[in-house]
Amino acid sequence: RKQQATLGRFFSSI
Amino acid sequence: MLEAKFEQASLFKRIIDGFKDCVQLVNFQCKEDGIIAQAVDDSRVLLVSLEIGKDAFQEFRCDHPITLGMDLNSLSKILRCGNNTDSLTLIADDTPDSLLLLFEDTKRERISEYSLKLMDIDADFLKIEELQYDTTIMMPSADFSKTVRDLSQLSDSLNILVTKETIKFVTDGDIGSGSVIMKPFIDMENPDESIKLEMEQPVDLTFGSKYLLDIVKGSALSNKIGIRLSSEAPALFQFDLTSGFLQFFLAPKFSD
Repeated sequence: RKQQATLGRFFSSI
Repeated sequence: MLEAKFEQASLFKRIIDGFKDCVQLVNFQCKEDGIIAQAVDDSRVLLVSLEIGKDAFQEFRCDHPITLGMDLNSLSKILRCGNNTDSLTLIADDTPDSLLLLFEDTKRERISEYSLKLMDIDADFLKIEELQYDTTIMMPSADFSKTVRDLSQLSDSLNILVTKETIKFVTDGDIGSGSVIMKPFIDMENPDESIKLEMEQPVDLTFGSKYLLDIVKGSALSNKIGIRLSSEAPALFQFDLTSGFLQFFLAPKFSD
């Protein structure tokens, strides 16, 4: 099952 | 001093309605070339980025950079008080405690004036670098909105797959499954009805339905939506204004 990623994975400052 | 006049209040209403359901507290940064705002939803999955260029206003003047921290629920209560065809002027001094909203119905010489208390909102402003995308889609926002609303009924996830000539939206839930397949085409008579696809790499991405349902609320701003997808970056959904845009950056779902 897929898990929701957060933006912190892509933008270091979030 | 800020004085920003929308020819029609409906434009600012549609902008705010386009993202008020996913973020609540937002800093609007006013500068000489327009107003920008950015906010992340509570779950840190969706980032909203707004730019209203000065050309989107009938008149625009901002002598010094000002930050207006607003609660969008409160702002929208006031925006509902004006008529769509009224002009709307936002007025603030250089160190404002409140924002003045002036609705004017020039035909009837009626003026309504509201003041919104501002807030100190502690939020970082993120400099978003130009990201690399594998696929760019331009399509009618109404088509995207209907597809998202229809398929979201079946599952809390929606899968977007793009190959060379096909855009496929797929959902699979407890009550059943569904898919909508679209192909790029050019509508010569109604260019806004066209679907354009530029693909460098095929993509297969899964998104939370609830976030897509928030994003399609921006559809009132533009007949078209730009969708940029990459397996290495958050998806970008963009509605263009006559000057500026409303962008949503959405983190996908991943297999563990």
